[in-house]
Amino acid sequence: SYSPEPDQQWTVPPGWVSLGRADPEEDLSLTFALRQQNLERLSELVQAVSDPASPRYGKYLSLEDVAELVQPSPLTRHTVQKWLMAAGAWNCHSVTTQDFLTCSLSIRQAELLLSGAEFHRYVGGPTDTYVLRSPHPYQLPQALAPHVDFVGGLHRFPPISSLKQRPEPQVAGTVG
Amino acid sequence: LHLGVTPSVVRQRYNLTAQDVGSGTTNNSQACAQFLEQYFHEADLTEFMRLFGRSFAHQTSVARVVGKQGRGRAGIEASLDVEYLMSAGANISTWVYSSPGRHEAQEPFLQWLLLLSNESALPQVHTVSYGDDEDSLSSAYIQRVNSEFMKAASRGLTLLFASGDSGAGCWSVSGRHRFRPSFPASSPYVTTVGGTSFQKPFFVTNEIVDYISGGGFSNVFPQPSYQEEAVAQFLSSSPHLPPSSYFNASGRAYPDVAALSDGYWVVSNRVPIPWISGTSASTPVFGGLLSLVNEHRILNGRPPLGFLNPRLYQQRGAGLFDVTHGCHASCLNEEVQGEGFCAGPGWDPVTGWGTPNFPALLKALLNP
Repeated sequence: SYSPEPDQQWTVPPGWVSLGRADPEEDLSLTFALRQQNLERLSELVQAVSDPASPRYGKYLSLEDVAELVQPSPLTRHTVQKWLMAAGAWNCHSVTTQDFLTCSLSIRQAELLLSGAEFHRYVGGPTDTYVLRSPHPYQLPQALAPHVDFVGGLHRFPPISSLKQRPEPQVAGTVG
Repeated sequence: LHLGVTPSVVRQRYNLTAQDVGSGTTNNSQACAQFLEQYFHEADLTEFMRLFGRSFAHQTSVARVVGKQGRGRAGIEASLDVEYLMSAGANISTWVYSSPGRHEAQEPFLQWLLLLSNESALPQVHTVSYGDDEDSLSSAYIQRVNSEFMKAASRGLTLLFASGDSGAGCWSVSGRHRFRPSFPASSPYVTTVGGTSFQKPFFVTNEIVDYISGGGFSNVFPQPSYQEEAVAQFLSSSPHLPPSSYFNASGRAYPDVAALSDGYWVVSNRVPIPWISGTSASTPVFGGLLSLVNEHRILNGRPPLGFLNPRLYQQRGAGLFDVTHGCHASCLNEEVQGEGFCAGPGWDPVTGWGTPNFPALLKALLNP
């Protein structure tokens, strides 16, 4: 097996408190980012439609054009779906570009599918938000390495607002 | 004289007249997104416009709210985003994306990216208040999200991200301090918005750096060709450069532009609240003005602006007030003493090319 995100911070950010291990029968929603194709070509097209000097300036792609260009290969889609079905994750839905799959499955199934993951419930943030996250890194079968970029819903916590109510405007000039 | 930033102050500073509003006859639209699990309440927008919106034609309801809304208390960020996007980009159809009520295991920002990949008809301008330290995210995640921004750019969507409120940021790598860049602000495929303050706080005058304004150089993305000349110009001429060990001079430099980020009035839960500050405020203001430019472009049979940066840097910030005074915050140590980069003539990694001067900006971006 391999770790798709060895460099992802998975320690719990300040302001979040663990409420302990989640119930294995609870439902979970995970997002699988499938490997896209033709990204080089996409980058060239972005340059062409965004450069006023280009004859193609402003001639944008439709969502369907983008889907046709970047959608994962049939092999990728088939390999990932077979892997998910084998784990009992049938309740999945894709997006127009077919490069994301969102699946509902039980925590038990998810922890079997993503070896090393362990789902805990946390509460935190300004509005006492509840989230399910894994404080341990996950691994995928090596065979998936060419097909999956990452799995969303395990490590990244919702952001905390950075707006501030400054009591009075800063005095011009130097750093406060 | 003013007692804090309101729509009138924004419109006066950026030279918007009462005529600079959406015509209500085009398919032009704009959106703001925040992922703080905050609710947005329409009644706040109505109260805000009753208090501050008398001098310009405006809408008092949003065209679409994406994401479950509930009876919870409204959040200041959700209120601020909508109220200033609909004041700067007045009388233009507006969507609000907020993510409370999502499944506990989902990542709100990722859900927004899936929405972009699943809806053919989306607003042309999106202002987004979200950022994480680059070093806390996996490269697999950062690279993939960057590809999602390329997809959006190829479709002609303009994505504006707040540059962050920690100045240059600061962290310690093997015992040595370094500046800490933020993502998605550091993506080469989005337009990043920094923050400014009035030089004289209670007057509508020229702007200086707001010391919280996020800015710097990415440790993940190489410098895109569209900004190499501008960045080289800054690095060769700035009299206040921090030690080179603090930043990656060959990285994608940001922000690209800026707007006022200090001392806003917001209405949230029906209460007017003063002195709200952050680049989450400057981003919807700049986004609203780009929506107005799109309005004129569409009325003239032209496509929307799309990914703005190549044009912005080619035109060397034409149509923007250049901000040349002030520095943003960074590491509190002997070496840099809390000072990151400082603004200077032309582009700089604190306020980018500067803040919008609408008539000049419209002239610079209307054709082709």
